[in-house]
Amino acid sequence: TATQGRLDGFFTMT
Amino acid sequence: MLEARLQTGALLKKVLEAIKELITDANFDCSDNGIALQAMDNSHVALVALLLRHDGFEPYRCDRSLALGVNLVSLSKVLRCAGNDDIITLKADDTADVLSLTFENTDNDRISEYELKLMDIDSEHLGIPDTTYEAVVQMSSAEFARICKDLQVLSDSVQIDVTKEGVKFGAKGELGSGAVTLKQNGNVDKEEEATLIELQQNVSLNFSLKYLVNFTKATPLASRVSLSMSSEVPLLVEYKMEAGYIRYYLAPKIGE
Repeated sequence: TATQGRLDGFFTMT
Repeated sequence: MLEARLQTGALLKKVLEAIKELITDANFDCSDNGIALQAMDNSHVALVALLLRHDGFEPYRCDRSLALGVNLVSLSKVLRCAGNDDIITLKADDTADVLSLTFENTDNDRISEYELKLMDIDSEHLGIPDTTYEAVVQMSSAEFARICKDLQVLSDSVQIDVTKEGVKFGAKGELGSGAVTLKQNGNVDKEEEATLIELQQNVSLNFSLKYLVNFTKATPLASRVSLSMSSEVPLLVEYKMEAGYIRYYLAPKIGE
């Protein structure tokens, strides 16, 4: 089964 | 200080309904541009970005940028005290520790005033990069809500396949499987119901239905929704309002 990915890493901290 | 008067107070009620189950506390960032909010859910799977532009309010005044830390459940409880046709005015001082809300009925003979305690929220601000998506589907928001709800009967995830012919939502579970395909039909009479696809490349991605169903709480805000997808990039689900938007980002499920 597929595992749920996370958003961390996709968006940069500003 | 902030002073923002919203002729259609129901809009604010709907906005809160659309975000309060994903995030509990968030900063309303007020500037001369309008009121914005950006927050991730606790599990870092979804992100909500909201913008209510200044031109949606009359009048709108914000002399200095302010971050109003709000418990969204509390705010939505207070907003339930506003009538659907009420005019809602939000006010906060520069040293704000409360958000003042005034609800006026259309006859202007009933005025209610509430104050909501604010909190300090130390939120990390995330930059969302401009992304060129491989596939963008524009469709009826009610249809998207129905498909997500229907497929949730079968599974907790949905596979979305986009080709130039159409978009297919498929789910497989213990009791069986199901799929809904919407063909691209840009020339239908009812523009509101058309499914339009902009495609650079076919896309096939898996997403959690629980989150998608949660996003569809924004359906009352817009008759159309757009789904923007690229491989291994968060899905963008956008509901455009007259003066602003709600955008939801959702990390895909990975590795079948």
